[in-house]
Amino acid sequence: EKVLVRGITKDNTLVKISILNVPDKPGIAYNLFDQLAKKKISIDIIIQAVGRHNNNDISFTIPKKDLSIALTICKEFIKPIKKSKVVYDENIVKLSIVGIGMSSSYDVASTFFKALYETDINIQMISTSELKISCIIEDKFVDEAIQKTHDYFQLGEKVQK
Amino acid sequence: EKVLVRGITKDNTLVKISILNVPDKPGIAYNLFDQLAKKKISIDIIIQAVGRHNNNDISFTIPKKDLSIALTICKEFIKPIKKSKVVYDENIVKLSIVGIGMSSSYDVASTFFKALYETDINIQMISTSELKISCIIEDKFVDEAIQKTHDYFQLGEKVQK
Ligand SMILES: C[C@@H](O)[C@H](N)C(=O)O
Ligand SMILES: C[C@@H](O)[C@H](N)C(=O)O
Repeated sequence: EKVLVRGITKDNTLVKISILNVPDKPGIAYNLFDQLAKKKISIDIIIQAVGRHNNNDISFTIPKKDLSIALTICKEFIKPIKKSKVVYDENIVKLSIVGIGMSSSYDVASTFFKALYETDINIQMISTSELKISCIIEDKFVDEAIQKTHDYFQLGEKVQK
Repeated sequence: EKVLVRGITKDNTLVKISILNVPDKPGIAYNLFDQLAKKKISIDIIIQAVGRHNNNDISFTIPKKDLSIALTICKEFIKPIKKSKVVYDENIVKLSIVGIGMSSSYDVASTFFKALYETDINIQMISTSELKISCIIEDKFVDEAIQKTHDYFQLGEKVQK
C-alpha cells in the first residue's frame, strides 16, 4: 500500500488533562469518561500508555472552553484515590500528519519526528492511527514545526483542519 | 454529527513493547523510530502519554513476527540511557470500535469502556482517533469483550479486521 501523506493539520483549540496515578484495574476509565459524558464534554483524544506498580495515568484532550467543568469532574473523581493528581496544560497544540496507509509505511512516523527534532521541539504526547499521526507539542513552536514538516514531506498547501 | 459505530475489530497479531524512562527531550522518539524504520519494522500504533521528572515512556505495537528484531534494536537504544528498561507483552489483543464522528459523541468511549468493565477486563492501553477507539487488553478475554460490546452498541455482524 503506497503511503500518501496528504497534509498537516493543526488544532490549537485543545487543552490536555492528565490524571496521574489511578488504580490500573477494571472500571476506572469507564467511571471517569462516564462522568465527563454526563456533562456533555466531547473528548478529542484519549491516551493511556503502560502502567507501573498497578497504577496508570489517563490523559485526554478536550476543547479549551470545557476546561473548568472537566477539572471539577476530575478533582471529584480523584478525591477517594490516594496519591492521584490532576495536571493540565493549555499551551499545547495537536499537530498531525494525515494520509492513507500510515501504519504500513516504515518511515512516515520517524520522518515526522525528525522534523520536530530538527526544530528542537519536544514531543509531549503521541497518538497514531492508520490515517493520522498526532503529536502534542508546546504551542509556541507550531509554525516552525509546520514549515519543517512541509519540507520533509514535500507538501504543497496545508490541509485545512 | 450523528455517531455511527459500524463495528468491532480485533487484532491479535500484535505485541506491545514499552521503553520505560527515556529522557523527555527532543530527538528521542525520532532516534528510536528511525532505527526501527531502518530494519523495515512496520509500527501499528504508537502511544506516548504524559511524562514525569523529565522522563517518559514510549509504547508501540508491532507484528509478533518482528518482536525479536525490535527487541534487539530497543535494547541497543537504551544502552546509553541509565534507568531505562524495555518491557513487552505478547498476550495482548487490540480491540477497537470503528465508526464515524467518534470524537464528537459524548458517550461512545464510556460505553465501550463500560462493556470492558462489565466483563471485568482491565484496559492496559487506550488510543483514539476520529474513526476508531482502540483498547489493548489481555488476549484471553477478547471473545467475551466482543460479545458484550456488541450488546452495548446493538451491532449486527462483526466487522472483519
Ligand atoms: C487505568 C484504567 O484504564 C484501568 N486500567 C481501567 O481499565 O479502567
Ligand atoms: C519521549 C520523547 O518523545 C521525547 N519527548 C521526544 O521528543 O523525542
